[in-house]
Amino acid sequence: QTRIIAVANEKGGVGKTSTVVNLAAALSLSGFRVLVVDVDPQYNATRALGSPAGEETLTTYHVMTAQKAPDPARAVCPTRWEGLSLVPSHPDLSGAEVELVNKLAREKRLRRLEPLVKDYDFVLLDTPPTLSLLTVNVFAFAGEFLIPCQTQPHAYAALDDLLDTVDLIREEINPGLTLTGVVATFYDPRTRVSKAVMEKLAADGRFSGKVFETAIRMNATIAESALHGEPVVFFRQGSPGAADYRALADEIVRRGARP
Amino acid sequence: QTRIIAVANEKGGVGKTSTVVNLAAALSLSGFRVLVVDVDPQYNATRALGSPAGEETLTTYHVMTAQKAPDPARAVCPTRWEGLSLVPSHPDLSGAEVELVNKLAREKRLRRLEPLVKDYDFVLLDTPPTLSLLTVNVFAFAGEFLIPCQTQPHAYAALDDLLDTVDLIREEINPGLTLTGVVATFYDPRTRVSKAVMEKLAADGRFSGKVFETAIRMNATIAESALHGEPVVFFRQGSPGAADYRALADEIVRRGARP
Ligand SMILES: Nc1ncnc2c1ncn2[C@@H]1O[C@H](COP(=O)(O)OP(=O)(O)OP(=O)(O)O)[C@@H](O)[C@H]1O
Ligand SMILES: Nc1ncnc2c1ncn2[C@@H]1O[C@H](COP(=O)(O)OP(=O)(O)OP(=O)(O)O)[C@@H](O)[C@H]1O
Ligand SMILES: [Mg+2]
Ligand SMILES: [Mg+2]
Repeated sequence: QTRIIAVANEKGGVGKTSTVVNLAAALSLSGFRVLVVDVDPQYNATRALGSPAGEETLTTYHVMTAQKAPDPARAVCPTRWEGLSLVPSHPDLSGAEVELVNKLAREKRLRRLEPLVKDYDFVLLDTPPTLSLLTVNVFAFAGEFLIPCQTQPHAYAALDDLLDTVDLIREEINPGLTLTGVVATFYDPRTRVSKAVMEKLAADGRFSGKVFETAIRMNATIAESALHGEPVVFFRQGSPGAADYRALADEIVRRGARP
Repeated sequence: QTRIIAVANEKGGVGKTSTVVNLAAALSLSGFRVLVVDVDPQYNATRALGSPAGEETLTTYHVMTAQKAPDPARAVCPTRWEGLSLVPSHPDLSGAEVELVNKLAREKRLRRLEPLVKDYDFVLLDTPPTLSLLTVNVFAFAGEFLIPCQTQPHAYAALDDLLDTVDLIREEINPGLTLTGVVATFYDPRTRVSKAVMEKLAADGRFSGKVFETAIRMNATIAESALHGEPVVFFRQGSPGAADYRALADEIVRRGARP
């Protein structure tokens, strides 16, 4: 049973793309077949996996806005790493919300990727830092969602909006959408602010039992690996970033999909 | 002559809100009258200035979407700090793009604030992490724009899109929009990635002479001050964050508006 996981948090810069790219790489290192779907017009996940789409490849923009649903297999491109594939994004995706405003089933366009799902163990979806139609489409398609939460005040405050949006999605479009968990990112145990937000997460009844034991520590190697167009687990296996994302992958596999 | 400065970078989490809030506070400490306009539906600048709007106060949502332009003075609320006022944002602003899709002059709705401008020396506008209609409105209203650039690869790569958008705005809507400058943020001289991006910025012909000498260093006190709902220059005057933002304010005043 393929696990389709949306990685989302409306707050910008909290580690959504870093989590999608590095978690996908860590899962592929453990032998799973993984598909990354980039639904951010800024196409950072596409860039981070070093795979600018070829002329022939379709992107999430085409999949979502084409009049007639294209063959989704044409949107999949390989990456340099075994077991890790990508549906790339495109800057034109930033216009999709207005382009689809009068279209039928505009919230469910990403379900056009469903025929691909059976070929993978995990599908991870990267989202933009807004709760727009793109993120709604991702939530309509995914079976679960993972929240990276930077251990800083604005990122924690953004969780209210996110959970409200998810409640609406469950009522109207996708009742089965479940929370995979919350993963603390940019964690720096030396600072008061990181500890304060970590305590808030641990004490928050909405997430009880769902905050991952693994926290992703603040680690410059994660940023550096993006400079080299390589996930940190491949760029420097011995770094704290690589260790944390491998531990997160193990924990996600161990805890399994929530019933 | 009032300086109206948009603070923008499509990449999420690069320090847009922190720059608007802390630069505004530093300018007010130097005796200038400053208005912060929050045009991000996530209303982080409104939250950071501790000023949730009262029942009576209008927000940028009302200013932009009301059928008939309201009196903009009703959108201004004081903050706890002398010389620092705010036009607050509202989560409903996330629907403005679709709401305005068929409206006349939808790109120029923020110009409804123009009657306020003469009462201030500086107007600083916070933007969301997208290049949507909200950011277009901000660019149509502002006289200059300031780019916070996190010294990390994705934030630098996002500058291409931003400059393309500005070129379009200049051609179609606001030919006088000039670049105030680029300020490096989250700068950590100990890491290779920070130095690598800093070198790219310094060598980039598009910004020659426009990269501020002041870099905002990585400093946990900036994040901590957000936890306390106070700009860092008030929260802890002796911190590196307070020093950097006061130096940036001095540099912006010294260099003056570009002709
Ligand atoms: N644990 C970490 N330690 C240090 N740097 C990190 C860490 N995780 C991510 N980064 C860096 O911080 C920046 C923001 O992360 P990232 O781009 O993954 O966030 P995002 O939520 O996807 O942002 P956006 O909202 O723009 O999509 C990137 O430059 C990334 O390389
Ligand atoms: N120089 C700095 N050092 C350490 N932390 C910082 C610094 N500047 C900002 N921060 C923190 O980093 C996070 C991101 O900054 P901020 O929210 O200002 O970015 P933004 O560009 O406005 O994000 P968004 O794209 O979501 O609007 C915040 O939690 C903020 O407190
Ligand atoms: Mg991202
Ligand atoms: Mg912001």
